[in-house]
Amino acid sequence: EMNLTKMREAMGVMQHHDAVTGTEKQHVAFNYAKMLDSAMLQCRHIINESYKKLLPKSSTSEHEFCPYLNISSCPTTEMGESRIIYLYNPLGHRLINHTVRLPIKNGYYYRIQDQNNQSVPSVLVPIPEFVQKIPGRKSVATKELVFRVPVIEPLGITTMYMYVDKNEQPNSAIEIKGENPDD
Amino acid sequence: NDDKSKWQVLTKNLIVEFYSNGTISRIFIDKLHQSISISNEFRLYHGAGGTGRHSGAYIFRPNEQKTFPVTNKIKSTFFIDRKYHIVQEVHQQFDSSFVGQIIRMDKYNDNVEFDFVVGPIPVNDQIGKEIVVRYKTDLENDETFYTDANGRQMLRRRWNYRPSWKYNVQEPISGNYYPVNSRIAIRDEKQSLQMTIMTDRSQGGSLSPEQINGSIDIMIHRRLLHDDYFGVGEALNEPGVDGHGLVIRGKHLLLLNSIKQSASEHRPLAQQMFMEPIISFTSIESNKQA
Repeated sequence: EMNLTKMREAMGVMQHHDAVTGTEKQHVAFNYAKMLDSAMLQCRHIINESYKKLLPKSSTSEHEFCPYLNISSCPTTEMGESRIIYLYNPLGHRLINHTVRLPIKNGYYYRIQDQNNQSVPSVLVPIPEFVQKIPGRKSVATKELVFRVPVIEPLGITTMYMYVDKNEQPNSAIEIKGENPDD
Repeated sequence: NDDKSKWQVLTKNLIVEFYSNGTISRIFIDKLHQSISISNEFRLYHGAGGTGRHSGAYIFRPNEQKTFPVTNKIKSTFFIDRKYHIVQEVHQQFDSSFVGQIIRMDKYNDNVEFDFVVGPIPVNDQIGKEIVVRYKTDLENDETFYTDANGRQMLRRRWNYRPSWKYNVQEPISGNYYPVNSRIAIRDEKQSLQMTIMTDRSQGGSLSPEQINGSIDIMIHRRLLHDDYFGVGEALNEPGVDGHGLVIRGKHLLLLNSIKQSASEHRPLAQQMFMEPIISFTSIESNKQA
């Protein structure tokens, strides 16, 4: 309850007129960002606690969230290690064919499987230079692994597996080559 | 496409046509057998400075009542996944190094996504600048457009007009800008077509002053060098992480449909945009997870 209240309080402050319109002084803007980030951390803690109740008691792992996906960066997916991916649909309706983009680093082969261990088609697309050069982006990702999740139920969680291999597998993600129309 | 100078990319019900330089040229609506010409460009206003009221955090006030092109030259690369059709996108790098864009189309959806990166806005010439993205079509919208009211009903806006008093226009550009919280639209009643642009955050929008029929302008980034004397006491000049100015990345979704069908398309899509699935990773072993 206290963790949730932190976000409630932050949202209360953000409803102040200068936060809504962006007319606050710069140092206030920085403080608003800090306040929101801190509240979001508390909410992530709640999600982690919820998972711990659902999962076997022996499991102690924590979830990593991807707050830098808006600049095509995610330290967790860029490590070149296999991962389980959870997708939570906060909507009240089904999501069909939702496209997921994960930043990854070059030099490995990637494949995606669903929770029934069925292979899911996936492709690799380069991250454009103008995104890679965004100031402050500290990322080794030069490509995005793109795949579709067929269905995510309302308020439901879908699990996908991202496998990272050193050698190419039959169902490894295909790399899409750029085509210059003028050529 | 038979015309080798053009590329066509298919979505669920749309065919999006590009010129050979990678700029968007036309959208065909397959099920309605209709099409519109369309262009998409980045333009800028020079913010008012000097001795009068400045453009700033509280007010948008251009120095001249016209826009300037951000750039003309463009380098485009198509990425088309011909096997699984997961990815169909065009990467556009403009010759000015501070603007780049990816246009994405999806076989299972009927929207065209414009994912742009803008900044840091150069101000070496000591002129503040306000960047707009323009979607220009041949739709006849009778100088009228629609903006949402905090995601609720769509409000009708008319160029140089207020419904409850006689409007004497002092500021032709800023007097016609309205808040866009989630979407802005124009309608062509004769063709029964509506183009809706969904925004990923609150922005300002209007018709284009250079073509008040068929166009939508949305302001996506601003960098100004003077305080506007409305109380904040400083210029709207965010330093960004490296102190050289803020870089923004955002996206617009363009929808084109019959007027009748539009609301059923843009309303669920707005919720979907604002509540995108959250991705998280875990190190739990897969057998335990199962």
